[in-house]
Amino acid sequence: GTRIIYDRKFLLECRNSPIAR
Amino acid sequence: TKRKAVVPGAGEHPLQYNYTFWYSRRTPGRPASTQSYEQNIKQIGSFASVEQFWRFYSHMIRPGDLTGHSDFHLFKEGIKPMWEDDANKSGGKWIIRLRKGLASRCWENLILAMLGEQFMVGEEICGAVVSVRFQEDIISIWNKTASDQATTARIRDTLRRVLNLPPNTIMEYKTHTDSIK
Repeated sequence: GTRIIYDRKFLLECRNSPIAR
Repeated sequence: TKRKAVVPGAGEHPLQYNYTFWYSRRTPGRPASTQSYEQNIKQIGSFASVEQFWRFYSHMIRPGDLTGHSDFHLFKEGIKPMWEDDANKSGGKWIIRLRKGLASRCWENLILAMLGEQFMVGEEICGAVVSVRFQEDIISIWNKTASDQATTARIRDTLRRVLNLPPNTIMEYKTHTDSIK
């Protein structure tokens, strides 16, 4: 199956999403 | 103890695996027997998505601000951060000793690489630990099969890339059976 890969930059961007708070 | 299964919420970015945060703190003066280790380790919580991870992490104290003999552990859900767990018993860990002041940044880079599946070693990664000690801090990443040299080499090379460590940093691989001795 496919792996769910995220780089550091993307993960840090998700931190600012309203649903991450 | 049965816990409610964690699943990604609506609109969240799922992770390849679910993970659990743990925290442990050594009581000064007590021997670190297996029993007291298991008693001292506390589950913080589990998550299944990037957003759920940040909700935990953003409220946690940074390793560099911890005092005393403390550890944060981030392991795949279902794997206890102990040598005795079935997933760990044939495994080992890469250990990096850090001078004071580096732990918070290195820990964040390490766990982001793990959650984002940057290591590319299939199912091999078990979890990661940051250990705050008196004179130095230690970060480690645990894998299932200590005898698999292709895997351990790939983990080492990925660590070098993602941690952006000073060039003289020493990395050491220890099997858990060595650690027990």
